[in-house]
Amino acid sequence: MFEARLLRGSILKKVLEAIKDLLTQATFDCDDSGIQLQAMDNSHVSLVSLQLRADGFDKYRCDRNISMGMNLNSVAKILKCAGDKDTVTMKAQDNADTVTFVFESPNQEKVSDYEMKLMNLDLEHLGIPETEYSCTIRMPSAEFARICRDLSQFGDSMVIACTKEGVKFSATGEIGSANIKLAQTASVDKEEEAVIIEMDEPVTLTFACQYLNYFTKATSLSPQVQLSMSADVPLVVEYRIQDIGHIRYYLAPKIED
Amino acid sequence: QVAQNPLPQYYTWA
Repeated sequence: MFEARLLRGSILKKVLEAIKDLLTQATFDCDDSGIQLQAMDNSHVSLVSLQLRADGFDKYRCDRNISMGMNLNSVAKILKCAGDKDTVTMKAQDNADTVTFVFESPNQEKVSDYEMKLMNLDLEHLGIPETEYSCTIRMPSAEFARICRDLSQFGDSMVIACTKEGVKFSATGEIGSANIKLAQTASVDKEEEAVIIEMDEPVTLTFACQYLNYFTKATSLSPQVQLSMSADVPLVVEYRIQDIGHIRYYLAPKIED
Repeated sequence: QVAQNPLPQYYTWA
């Protein structure tokens, strides 16, 4: 028996919004530590890694490890039926070929359940080693979303250059060029609003705007985003989900031909 | 001209 109950059901709605443009299907791997999902987009350029810890749920039970392959469009459709304040419960029997989502309104007056068929998906996991990155940038997630949106008007790709003075985002295209520089916040009153840079070596990398814009669909999950970069390795864009886990996106850098 | 490398070029299959 698998059962995971979340009073803050809107978290699951937001998680689906954050992954459904990038992935069409994915496997939710559930064990007694929680729920994990790892999947690459169809072109194998980016990867989504989601972790929701068991202790972040209001009730969590997983008697046997279970891998549930799901069509994410279908999951998104079902979660759209949940109210923002609803409690969401996912449950499945051992070896089941369906999963059930139960939504309860705050006053318990409305209870809905939706049963969805599971899929058998080929598991293709990448081993991602713990990495020390040359630069990590923490900044307000809404600011990062704004920068990605604004710069994608200028070109298909964006250069992110991090030095100890700050971080510069640039794009160049037919209409011209755009540069956005963010300085490190001098005095941090509210950490959520600060730009904080930790740098061992300066790094400049180029990434596809389209994917960065997909990643920013996670903005509502966290007030802050962390970008981790080293020369010639994938960028990591991490949104921490309060008290329960994180969603990380990995994106391969563009390479000069 | 820039090209995009696939991710499995950086990480091994688990």
